[in-house]
Amino acid sequence: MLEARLEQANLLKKVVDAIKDLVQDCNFDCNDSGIALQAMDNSHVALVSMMLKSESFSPFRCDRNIALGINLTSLTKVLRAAQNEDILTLKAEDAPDVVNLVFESAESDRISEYDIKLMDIDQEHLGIPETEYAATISMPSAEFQRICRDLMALSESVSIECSKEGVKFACQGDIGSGSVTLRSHTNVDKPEMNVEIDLTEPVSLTFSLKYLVGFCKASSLSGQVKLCLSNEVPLLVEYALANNSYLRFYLAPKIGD
Amino acid sequence: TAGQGSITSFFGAP
Repeated sequence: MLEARLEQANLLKKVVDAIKDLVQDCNFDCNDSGIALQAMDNSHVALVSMMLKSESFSPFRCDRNIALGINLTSLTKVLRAAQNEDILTLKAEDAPDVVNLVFESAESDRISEYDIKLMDIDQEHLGIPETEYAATISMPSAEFQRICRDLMALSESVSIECSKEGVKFACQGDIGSGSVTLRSHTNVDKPEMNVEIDLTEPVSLTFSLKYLVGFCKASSLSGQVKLCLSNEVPLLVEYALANNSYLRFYLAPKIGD
Repeated sequence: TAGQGSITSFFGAP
């Protein structure tokens, strides 16, 4: 059986909120290392990969592999009933028909309990190759969100060019063009404001801004976001969570011109 | 204009 207790419901609320517009029905794969999710959007342009390590829960118990097929719209409805600071416990039997969610208020004696019916989801699981990326950029997640939103006002796609000069986000649209360039930057007092660029070779790729803006819904999960790029492979956008847990998005590049 | 690539052409079955 599965029993996983999260100190704050907020974490799961934010994760589900960040991915629910991209993917609808997903398997939450539970085993003794934690709870994982991998799903593509309907058009197979983007892929979500979430890992909530067992260390992110206390306690965490999962004796055997269990796939919880959950509709994220249903899960959102139930999670709305949880206060951000509630303790959240997920429970399921070994061959479950439902997943049980319990929300406990730390301040009052209120205990809420919900069951969500599970679905049989036949999802293909993709192998994501280990990649030595040509460029890795760590930057404030709010900054990345702002750049994507600002450029989307002009164009549907953005080119991300990384060179030793820095990283340049540029777009061209009907009304004109725009770009934002960032250079490495260290803020001793506020490390969340750091921009770190690790480059082994110059990279230039073009991506759909609609997807990037969607990924940025995860910004409240982490002060920093990591962008990993290599020519002609999908972009990795990673939001690191506590205890080596993470929420990752992969986005296929635009091809040709 | 540029076409949109697909994730499945990069990431295959494990």
